[in-house]
Amino acid sequence: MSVDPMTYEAQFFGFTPQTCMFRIYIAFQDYLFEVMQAVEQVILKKMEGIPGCDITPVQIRKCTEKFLCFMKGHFDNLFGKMEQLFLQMILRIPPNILLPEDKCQEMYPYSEEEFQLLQKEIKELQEKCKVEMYTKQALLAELEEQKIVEDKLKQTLTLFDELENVGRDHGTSDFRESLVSVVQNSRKLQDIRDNVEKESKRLKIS
Amino acid sequence: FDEIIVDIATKRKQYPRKILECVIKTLKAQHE
Amino acid sequence: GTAVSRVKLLDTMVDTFLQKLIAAGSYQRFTDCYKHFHQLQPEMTQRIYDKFVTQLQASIREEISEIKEEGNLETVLMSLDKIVEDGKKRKEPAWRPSGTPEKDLCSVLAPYFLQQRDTLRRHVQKQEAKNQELAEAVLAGRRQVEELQRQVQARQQAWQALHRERRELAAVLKEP
Repeated sequence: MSVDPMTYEAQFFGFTPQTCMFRIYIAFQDYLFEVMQAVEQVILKKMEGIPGCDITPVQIRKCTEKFLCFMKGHFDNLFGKMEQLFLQMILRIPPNILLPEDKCQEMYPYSEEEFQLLQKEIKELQEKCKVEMYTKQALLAELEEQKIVEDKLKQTLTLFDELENVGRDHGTSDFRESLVSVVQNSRKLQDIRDNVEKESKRLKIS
Repeated sequence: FDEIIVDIATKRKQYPRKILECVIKTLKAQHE
Repeated sequence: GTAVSRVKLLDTMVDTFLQKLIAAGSYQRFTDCYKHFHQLQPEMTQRIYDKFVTQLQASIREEISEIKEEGNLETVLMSLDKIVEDGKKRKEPAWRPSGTPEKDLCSVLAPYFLQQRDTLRRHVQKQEAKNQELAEAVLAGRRQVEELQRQVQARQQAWQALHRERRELAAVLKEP
C-alpha cells in the first residue's frame, strides 16, 4: 500500500499528521503503562497491610499483565480508528482546498512554456524600450542641432537684412538701384571732369 | 522520511516567497 | 449541515476514545483479572479501579492539552476551518505541488512578471507616442531649416548677382 506522505498537510501544519498521531499514540500508551504500574504498586502496598495474605507479587504481576494485555488490545484497536478519523477529518486538507500561499496557482495557472513566453515578451519589450530611448535621444539631438542651424541661418538672414537696412538708412531703398544711381552719378562726374579738363586746356591755350 | 517530508513542505511554503522577494528586487533594479 | 469545528471534533474523538477504552476495561474485567485481591479487598479494589480510570483520563486529556498548547493547534485548526469554509464552493480537486519546483514557481512569479510586462508596455507606448511627436517636430524642423537655407541661398545669390553687376559696372566705369 503506497504511503500518503501528506506533504500538503505538512506544508500547512509544519509537521506530518502521521508524526503527530504517532506522538499521541506513544504518549497515550505511556500513560496506560504508567497508570497500570501505579495500580500494581498500590495493590502490592495494600497487600503488605493484609495479614495472612497468600497472594504473591508474581501473581499480582500476572494479573496486571493480563489486564494490560487486554487493555492494550482494545487501546490499539480504538486508537487505530481514532487515528483514521483524525487523518481524515482533522489533520487533512480536503482535496478541493488550496492553501492561501498557493492562491496564485489558481489565479495564474502558468505552465513553464507560457512562463517562458511571458519572459520572452518582457525581453522584447525591454529591447523596444531601449530602442525608443535611443530614438528619443537621437530625435532630441537632431532638434538641438536644428535649433543651432536655424539660429545660424537666421543670423545670416539678419545680416542680409541689416545690410539692406544700411542702404535704406542712407536713402536708397534698393542696392541695385543705389548702385546704378551711384554709377550714373559717377559717370556724370566723369563727364563733368572731362568737360572741366577740356575747358582748362582751352583756357591755357588762349 | 518524516523529516524529509517536513523539510520539503517547509521549503515549499517559504521558498517561493523568498524567491519572489529576490525577483521583485531584480525587476525593480532592471526597471530603474 | 454546518461544519463542526476541527477542535470540537478532536475533543469529541478523544472523549469517545477514552469512553470506549474505559468501557472495554470495565470494572468487571478488572476484577476478573485481580480476582483474588478483589475477594480479599472488594472496596479497595473499587477505589483502585476508580483511581485508575480518573488517572488515565486525566493523563490523556492533559497530554492532548499539552499537544494543543505546544503546536498552537487550536488556532491552526481554526484557521484551517476558515480556509476550508472559504474554499468550499469549489468542488473539483484543487492544485497540488507538482514535485517540480521550477514548474510550480511559474505561477508564483507570473503576477509580478505580468505586472512588469504591463508596465513596460505602457512605457513603450508612451515613449512611442512621445517619439512620434518628436519625429514630427524634427520633420517640421527639417522643413524649416530647408526653408531658411533656401531663403539664405536666394539672398546670397541675389547678393552675388549684385556683386557681379557691381563689378561689371565698375569695369565699365574704369574704361578710359
